[in-house]
Amino acid sequence: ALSDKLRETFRKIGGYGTLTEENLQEALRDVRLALLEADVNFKVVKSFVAGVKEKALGQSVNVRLNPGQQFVGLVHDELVEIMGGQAEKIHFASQPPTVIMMCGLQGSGKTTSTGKLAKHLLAQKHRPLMVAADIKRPAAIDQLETLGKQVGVPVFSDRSSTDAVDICRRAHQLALMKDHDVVMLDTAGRLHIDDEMMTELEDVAAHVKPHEVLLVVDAMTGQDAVRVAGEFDSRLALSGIVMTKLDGDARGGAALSVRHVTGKPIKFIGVGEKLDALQPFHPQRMAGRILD
Amino acid sequence: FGGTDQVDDELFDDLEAILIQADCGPRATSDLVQLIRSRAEESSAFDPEAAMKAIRDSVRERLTRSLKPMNIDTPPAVVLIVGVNGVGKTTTIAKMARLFQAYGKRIMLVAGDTFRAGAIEQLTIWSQRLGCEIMKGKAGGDPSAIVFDAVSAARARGVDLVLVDTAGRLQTQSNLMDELGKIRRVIQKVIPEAPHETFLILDATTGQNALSQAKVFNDMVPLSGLVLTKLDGTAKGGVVVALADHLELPIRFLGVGEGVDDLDNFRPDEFVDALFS
Ligand SMILES: Nc1nc2c(ncn2[C@@H]2O[C@H](COP(=O)(O)OP(=O)(O)OP(=O)(O)O)[C@@H](O)[C@H]2O)c(=O)[nH]1
Ligand SMILES: Nc1nc2c(ncn2[C@@H]2O[C@H](COP(=O)(O)OP(=O)(O)OP(=O)(O)O)[C@@H](O)[C@H]2O)c(=O)[nH]1
Ligand SMILES: [Mg+2]
Ligand SMILES: [Mg+2]
Repeated sequence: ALSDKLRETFRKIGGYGTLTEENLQEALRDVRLALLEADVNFKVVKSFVAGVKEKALGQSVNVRLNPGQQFVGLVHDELVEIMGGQAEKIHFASQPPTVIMMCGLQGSGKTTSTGKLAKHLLAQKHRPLMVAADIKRPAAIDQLETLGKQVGVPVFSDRSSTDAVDICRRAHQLALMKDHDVVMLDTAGRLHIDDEMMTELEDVAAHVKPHEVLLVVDAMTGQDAVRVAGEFDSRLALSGIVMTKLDGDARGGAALSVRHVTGKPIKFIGVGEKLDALQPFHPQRMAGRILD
Repeated sequence: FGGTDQVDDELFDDLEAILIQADCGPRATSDLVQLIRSRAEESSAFDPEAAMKAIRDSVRERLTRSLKPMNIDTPPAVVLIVGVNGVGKTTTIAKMARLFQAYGKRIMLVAGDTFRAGAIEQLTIWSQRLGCEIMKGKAGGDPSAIVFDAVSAARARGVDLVLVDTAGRLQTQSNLMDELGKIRRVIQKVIPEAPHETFLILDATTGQNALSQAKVFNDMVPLSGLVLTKLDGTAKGGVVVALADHLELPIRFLGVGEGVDDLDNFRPDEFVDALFS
C-alpha cells in the first residue's frame, strides 16, 4: 500500500524538520507510481503531484506525526478535495418530471444502473418511468423490461421504432400525462468518437431537456477515461457521473481522471449486479481505494 | 515521433508518455524505456529511429512469443468464453460464429448466462440472425446443466464448433469463479480434452485491472487465448504488453465494432503500429 511505501521512504530519509525538495523527491515518485498503477491518467497524475508538491513544500513536520504519516495525510486530503469534498445527489426539477439521461460507452453498466436508480427513487416515494431508448443492441428492450418487472417500475418502449429521439420525446409526453415525476432514459452504448451517435444524444437532449445527464463509467477504465469523459462532457454538458463495478478490485483511478477533466461530481457508484447495489459516492472512500 | 533528433531525456519522456497513455502500465513502460537507455549507453550510433525500432520489436516479441495454431479442428471443438461484466463476450461469440460459419463449420451457441436480464434473449437473437442452433434453458437455471446438455447434444449431432457463453463475473467473486470451474469440469465430463480453447475477453478500455482479471480467471479455468474488444474506440489495449510478462497468452481476435463482421484476426505489426500511432 502507498502509505507503507511512503512510511519506508520517509524512514530512509530520516526525520527532518521541514519537507524540502530533496526529501520529497522520492516520496512524490512513490505517489506518482501508485496513481499510475491505479489507472489515474498520465497528465492528471502530473498535475496532481505538482499540486501536492506545492502544498507539501515548506510544511513543517508535525512533531506528533512522523513525516511519512503527515505526507500521506496531505495526499489523501488533496485527493478528497479534488473528488468533490462531499456526496452530491440528484437535482430534481422544480417542475416535474425530472428527466435523467444515462449515457456512456458500450457495456459500462447504463441499463443496470437505470434499474438500480429507479428502484432507489421508488423507495424515496418517486414515481419513475424507465425508457428503453436503446434500439440497437439485441434484446436491450427485453433487458430493461425485465428489470422493470423486477423493481416494479413501468418501462416505455416501442419495438417497432428505429428512432431513439422520437421514443424519448413520446415517453416524456406520456410521463406528463401519467403523472410520473421522474423519466429515466436508458440510451445505447456509444463511442465518444462516433459522431452520428453523439449527435443522436445531442438531439435527444435538445428535445427533452434533461435535468441530469449522467455519464456511466466502468471502474476498471484506464487512461482512456479522460478522453471519453472530456468528449461526452463537451458535447452534452454532463451533470454527473455514475461509476460502476466498484465491487471488484479495480482501483478506480478513472474517478480522479474523470473528475479532473469534467469537474462534474460522481453521484452514485455501482457495487454489484443486483438492483439494490447502488450507493451514494463517498470521496473519502474513493481516495482511500485509489491510494491503497 | 517527438521530433527529437537524439536519444536523450526528452525522447525517454515522450516514449514514457506514449506507453503509459496506451495503458502499458508504469512497470512495463519503465522496462521498455530502460531497454533503450542501455542500448543508447552501449552505442553512440543508437539514434531515435533505432530506439523506436527497438521498442517496437520488443513489444512485438512479447505479443507473439506464445502464438500457435488454435486447437479447434476435432469436432465438436468446444470454446469456452469468459470474462468480467460488459466486455463483449456475447457479441464476440456471435462474431466468431459468423467467422467460422464462413469456413463451413456447423456452429452451436450455448446460452450459459442464465442470470442476467435479457441474456438468453440476446444470444437467441444472434442465433436467429446467424441461422445457427442454440442450446438454452430457462432464466435462473443452472448453467452447468445447460452446458452439459449442449456439449452432449453437439457430439450426438455432429456439430463442428460449440461456443459457450457465460455470465459476466468479477474475478473477486469467488462463488462465481467456482461456478466457472464447475462449468469447465462439466464440459470435461462429456469430452475429456475439452474445452479445446478458453478465451478471456478483455475490453481495450480496461486499465491495469486486466492483469488481475487474467491471473484469477487463469487460476480457475486455464486460459488458452485472449480477445481484445472495442478497439474501434480510442483506447489502445496496451495492458496486453504488461500481461505478456505474466501470462503467455496468444491474442486471437480483436473486436472492432458492434456488428457481426467486426472481428479481426490479431496481426502483431498492425497492433504495434496502432499502439504507437
Ligand atoms: N459486478 C457488477 N456488475 C455490474 C455493475 N453494473 C453493471 N454490471 C454488469 O455489467 C454488465 C453490463 O451492464 P449493462 O447494464 O448491460 O451495461 P450497458 O452500459 O447498458 O451496456 P450497453 O447498453 O451494451 O452499452 C452486466 O453484466 C451487468 O450486470 C456493478 O456495479 N457491479
Ligand atoms: N464498439 C464496440 N462495442 C462492442 C464491441 N464488442 C462488444 N461491444 C458492445 O459492448 C456491449 C456489451 O457487449 P456484450 O456482448 O453484451 O458483453 P458481455 O461481456 O456479454 O456482457 P455481460 O454478459 O453482461 O457480462 C454491447 O453494447 C456490444 O455491442 C466492440 O468490439 N466494439
Ligand atoms: Mg444497455
Ligand atoms: Mg453476455
